Amino acid sequence: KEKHKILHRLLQNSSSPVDL
Amino acid sequence: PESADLRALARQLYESYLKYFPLTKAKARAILSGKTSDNTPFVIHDMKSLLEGEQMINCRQMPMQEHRRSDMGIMHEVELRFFHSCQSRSAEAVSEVTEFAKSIPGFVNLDLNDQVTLLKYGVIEVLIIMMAPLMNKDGTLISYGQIFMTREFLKSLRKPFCEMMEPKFEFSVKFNMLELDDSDMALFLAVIILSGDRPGLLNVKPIEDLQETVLHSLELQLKMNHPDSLQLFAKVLQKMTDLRQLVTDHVQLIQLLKETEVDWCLHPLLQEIMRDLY
Repeated sequence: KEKHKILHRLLQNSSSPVDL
Repeated sequence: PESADLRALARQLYESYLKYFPLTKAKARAILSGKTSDNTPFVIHDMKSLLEGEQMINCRQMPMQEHRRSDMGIMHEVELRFFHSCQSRSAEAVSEVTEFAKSIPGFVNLDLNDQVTLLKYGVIEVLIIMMAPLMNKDGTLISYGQIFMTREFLKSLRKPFCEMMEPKFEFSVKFNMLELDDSDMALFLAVIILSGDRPGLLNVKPIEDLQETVLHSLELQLKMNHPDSLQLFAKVLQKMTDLRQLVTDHVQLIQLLKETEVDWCLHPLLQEIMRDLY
C-alpha cells in the first residue's frame, strides 16, 4: 500500500481530484 | 433487453468520458483540420517558438540549482523544463483517467489493491491511446489544444528526448486510420483498464466478468456506428498488443533519463506507476 500512496488516494477520494 | 443494457452502458461510459476528458477527439480534429476559426493553435517548430509557447501558456518554471545553471547550456535547460511540464500534465491526466475508471460500473466494488494494479498497468496504455486523436503525421496538439508541436521539432531534440515521441506518432497514424469516434474510444479505454491479466491481481474473475460486458458493448457499438468497417472490433483489439510494447519501451526510456540526466526528477505519481512495472 505504501508503494502506491498517491494512487490509493486518487482512488479513495470521492469527488474532486486531489492536488498533485 | 440485453442489447438495450449494452447500449445504456455505452452511453454511460461516453458521458463520463466527456465529463473527465476536456479535449475530445471531435474538438481535436476540428482544431487540426482548421475547422474552428477561433481556435488556431500556436505552432512550436524550433527552440525560439518553444520559448514563446512556454511564455504563452505560462508553464511553471522548473526550479534549477544556481550552480548548475552556469554549467548547462540554455537549450538543455529548455528541454528539461519542457519535459518537466509534460510530466505535470501526465500526472493530471492520470487523475482524470482514475476518475473515468471509477465511473465504470462495478470498478469501485473491486478489491482496492486490484483497482490500484489495474490503474498502474493500464494508465500509460490509456494515455497513449488518448494521445492518438491529438496527433497527425506532422505533429501533435498539446496544452489542451492551444499548441501544435511539430514531429520534426520533437525529432530534432537531443537524445534520448528525440526518441520519446516518434514511436507514438507511428502508432497513432495507424490507429487513427480505424476512425474511432469519442463514443467508441470511451468503451475501448474501459476495456483496456479492465484487463484481467495484469501482474499481481488478487481476484481476476470479477475483472474478467466486467471486461466481458464492456467488450460486448464495444462490439455492438462498432457494428452500429461503423456498419461498413469490416472486422473493426478485431482490429481495435489487436491494437492492445502494440500498446504493451509501446509502454515497455517508454518506461525503459524514462529509466535511461533517470540515469543520464542530472537534473531529471520524475513526478512522484509517475514514479509510483513506473516502479517495478515491467
